[in-house]
Amino acid sequence: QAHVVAVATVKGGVGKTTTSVNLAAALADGSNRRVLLIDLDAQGHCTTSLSAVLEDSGQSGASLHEILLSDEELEVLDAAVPTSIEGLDVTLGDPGLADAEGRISQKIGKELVLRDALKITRTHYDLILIDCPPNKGTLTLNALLAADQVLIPTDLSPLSVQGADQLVETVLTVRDRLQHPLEVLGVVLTRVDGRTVTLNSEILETIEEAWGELVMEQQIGINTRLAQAQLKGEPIFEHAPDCRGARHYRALAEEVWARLQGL
Amino acid sequence: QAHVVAVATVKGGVGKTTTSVNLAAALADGSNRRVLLIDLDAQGHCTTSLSAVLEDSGQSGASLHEILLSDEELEVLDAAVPTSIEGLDVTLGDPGLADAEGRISQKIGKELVLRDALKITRTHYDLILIDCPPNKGTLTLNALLAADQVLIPTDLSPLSVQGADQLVETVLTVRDRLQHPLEVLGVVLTRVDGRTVTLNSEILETIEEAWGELVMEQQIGINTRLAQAQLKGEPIFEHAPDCRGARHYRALAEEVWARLQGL
Ligand SMILES: Nc1ncnc2c1ncn2[C@@H]1O[C@H](COP(=O)(O)OP(=O)(O)OP(=O)(O)O)[C@@H](O)[C@H]1O
Ligand SMILES: Nc1ncnc2c1ncn2[C@@H]1O[C@H](COP(=O)(O)OP(=O)(O)OP(=O)(O)O)[C@@H](O)[C@H]1O
Ligand SMILES: [Mg+2]
Ligand SMILES: [Mg+2]
Repeated sequence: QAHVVAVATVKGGVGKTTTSVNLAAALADGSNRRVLLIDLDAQGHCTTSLSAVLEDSGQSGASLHEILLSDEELEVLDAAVPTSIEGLDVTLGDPGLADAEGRISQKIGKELVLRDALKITRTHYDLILIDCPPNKGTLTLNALLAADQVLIPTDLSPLSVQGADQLVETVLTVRDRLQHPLEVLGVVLTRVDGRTVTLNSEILETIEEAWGELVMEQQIGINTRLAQAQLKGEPIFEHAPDCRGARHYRALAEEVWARLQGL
Repeated sequence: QAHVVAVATVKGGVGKTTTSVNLAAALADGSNRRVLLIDLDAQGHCTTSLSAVLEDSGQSGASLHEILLSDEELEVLDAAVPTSIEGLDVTLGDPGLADAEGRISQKIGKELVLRDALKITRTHYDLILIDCPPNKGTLTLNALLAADQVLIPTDLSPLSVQGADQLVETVLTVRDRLQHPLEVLGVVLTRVDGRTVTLNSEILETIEEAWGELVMEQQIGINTRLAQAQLKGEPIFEHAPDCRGARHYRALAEEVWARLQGL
């Protein structure tokens, strides 16, 4: 049974996709782990970020939104395509998710559709990561109900910390009202700019007070090579394996895996 | 009759709120213009960014989502509160917008609800700016149908340029299918980091080719004072009137107003 981790926060542009893609690649490559990256954001940016390593074997069977809307018991597995990164599969970007979200929210148990479509898929992988859109709509709720853990990225800005707070509130509602034992795996600090010390220390203090132990030890520094890798369509480990961004994400991957094992 | 400008793109975290707040403040303060900033994002970050200058005169009558859901002809004016910035009013952040979006999309002419709630409001202001959430859902569609122009912020990253593209496609559909003469006021380059020259020039080339004339001349450089101002809850002009961020947004405001007058 795979660990299922949602990468989510209400705030936009804090590194949900950059973190999902590079964590998935780091945890797959060179290990015996099989990892599935699910792109639940209609923007389809996981696919853009991995376009150079996708092995599009004549396309998968169905698209993600068709699987989620279907009344037959389809599995997300049907939408997974392999990549040239050993052990990493990904679902292709699906603009149809935007329109499908309204129709999914009309279903009975609207939050449980993805969970049910992962019943068999979970047995094929060691880890499933779900990249979420920047809101707490029905798709993000589906990711939270399908997941055991949620990883919350935030950069060191007041608006992003507020967004992470809003997601934590949603997690508490999911636990209490829907009785789903979702845990916060951690809060990961992204786009950390070493030069803006005063602003950082003020925000870091708020973060430490609010989340203490939950803050991942490994921070992700600001590093243009991460954006360059996205331009080329490959994980940071292919683009610049020795740069700071690659080291930070490799260390974060180890910390994430250790927390998943230890929990 | 006010000019109505939506500030929108599908991509998260590119500076929609930072641009909306600072443009609204720059175009109001010290001029005879009356400006209304509408926060159409359930995150409510315009309010966070202006918390120190809000003059909460015992709160306004209704919240924005109540006005949009009401069957009586309520006006957005009922939700506008003054600030200590001369000429600037703002609608308070409204988390209820998230849940209301589903109910608004059930209405006949779901995209026209905001436009109808601005009929009288438009006569009270010279400019109305609408900060949009990072998606192309019903709330963003309402902003596009209420607006005459749309300003599209993007930073110099491949994913953001793709997001701006997706918004332009939505604008074309709004023009063709809904026969609404929405124009693109411009594409504004945000968070421009002077140190990352190689990546920037590659992206800039794509942007120039795709949007040429539409790209605003004034770029907004990366400047931590903008995030510091948000932490304090005031526009950049109050926090650090002579910093680069303030100069860039003042110049952008002049360029935006010139385009609005010239069009
Ligand atoms: N550590 C980093 N250093 C430099 N740039 C980064 C870093 N992390 C992310 N970025 C850049 O910041 C932008 C936002 O990142 P990303 O798209 O992953 O965020 P997101 O939370 O997935 O956004 P959205 O809310 O739109 O889904 C991208 O342009 C990305 O290249
Ligand atoms: N020019 C700039 N220099 C430095 N930081 C900036 C700049 N513009 C925006 N920021 C910071 O970048 C982050 C994203 O900006 P902002 O929240 O305005 O984007 P947004 O597009 O409104 O995001 P969302 O999609 O979540 O609504 C914020 O933390 C903000 O402080
Ligand atoms: Mg993303
Ligand atoms: Mg915003």
